[in-house]
Amino acid sequence: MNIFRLAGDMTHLASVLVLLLKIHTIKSCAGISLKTQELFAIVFASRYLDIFTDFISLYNTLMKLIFLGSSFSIVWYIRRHKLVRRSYDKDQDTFRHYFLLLPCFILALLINEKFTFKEVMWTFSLYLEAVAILPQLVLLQRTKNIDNLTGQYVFLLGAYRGLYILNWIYRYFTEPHYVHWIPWISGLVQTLLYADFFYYYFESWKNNKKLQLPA
Amino acid sequence: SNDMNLKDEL
Repeated sequence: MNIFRLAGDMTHLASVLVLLLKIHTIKSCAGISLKTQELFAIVFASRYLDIFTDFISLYNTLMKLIFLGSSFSIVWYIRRHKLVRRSYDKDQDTFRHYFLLLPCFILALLINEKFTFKEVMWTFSLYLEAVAILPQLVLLQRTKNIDNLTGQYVFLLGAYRGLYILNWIYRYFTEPHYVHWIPWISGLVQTLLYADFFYYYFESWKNNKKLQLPA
Repeated sequence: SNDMNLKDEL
């Protein structure tokens, strides 16, 4: 494992911890899109179908368990926890996320590396992850006061994607036959979706002002 | 193998 990959995984882990900290400690999910969280839960559930069949490493299995467990518990918290539920910006979080599922699934049926159940589901998870942040970005645009934890959460998620691209570039030059167009293109699309957010995140940081996205 | 490369990522 190279440094970019490890840093990417750690940023991803940090993003989840920041979100859990906000939800569990402050008992608030204000500014967090349940739609995006539900999509992430579906992403991990369809990607990690191999968790009990193919052993890669202890690290790999543990991280998979963490991402599965955290994504489903976040959804549970927002939907079912008495206090957290109250802080959910339901009226603002209106993105029709179910409409993303079918196109991603059809695309996975059409464009994949191998036409098997596991491989199609894995490809579906890549396509879905690429667009899963959209409801969250729309909600951020509508949020007047983006709190620090929410801003940091989205920043860490974007950083994780950026680091994965560096990891792919590194692997391309160091490993033979390392060419994977499907994850690369969907990963690139996913990272580009954060570009606008990053711009305003750094602007607010540079000017020491509260983060706000133009509507 | 090529396949293994891909699936060791999260």
